Amino acid sequence: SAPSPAKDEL
Amino acid sequence: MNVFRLAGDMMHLLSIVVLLLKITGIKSCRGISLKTQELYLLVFITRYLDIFTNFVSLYNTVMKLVFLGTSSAIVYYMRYDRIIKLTYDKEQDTFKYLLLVAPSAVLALATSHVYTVLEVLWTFSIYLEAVAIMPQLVLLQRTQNIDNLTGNYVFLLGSYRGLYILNWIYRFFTEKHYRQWLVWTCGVVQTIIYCDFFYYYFLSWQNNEKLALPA
Repeated sequence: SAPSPAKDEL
Repeated sequence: MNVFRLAGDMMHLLSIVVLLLKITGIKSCRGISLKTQELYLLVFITRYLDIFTNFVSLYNTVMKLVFLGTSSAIVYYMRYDRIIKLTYDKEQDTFKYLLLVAPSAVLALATSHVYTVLEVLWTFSIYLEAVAIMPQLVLLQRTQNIDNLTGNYVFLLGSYRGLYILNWIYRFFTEKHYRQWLVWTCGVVQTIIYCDFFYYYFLSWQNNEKLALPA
């Protein structure tokens, strides 16, 4: 599957 | 983490500190939209559901807890504190929640990356954050004699959004595979919503006059 959007921001 | 992201987070934190100082210090939430504050609380709850399952860094976890805690406190003060709640401009704060929540929910369901509860709610939070300031901006337009703390609160919040855009531009050029169309689009929309406010904020600052937004 496509990469999940980055969740490293707040 | 780059300097724009850190500065953006600090602006966000500072905006909340300024708001809490106003609310608890002068025991007044005049000019502050409870609707916007409740929408932010909803944004944080739906976005940070992964707080204990998706560990990124101690910094992120602590900041998430701080945002959840402070936004809960603000909503609590405005709704239930027996002195502070008397200063809330309920009659002026008329923006309809549904007008912002419903389109965000529909868009989240239509565009979520994968269809898990966490992912759809996360996407919802991105859309909702983009528009959650609108009840506040409408209330500000209706408020005569906007005090400095309220003006600075909205200014700091807008600065946080602007700095996040610089952060994304920086990451776009420095990181491979950093493509986040959804987050970028919403972030830009959110920042554009502040443009009008920024214009009058700088105007009042330049002319050394009290901030007033034309209706």
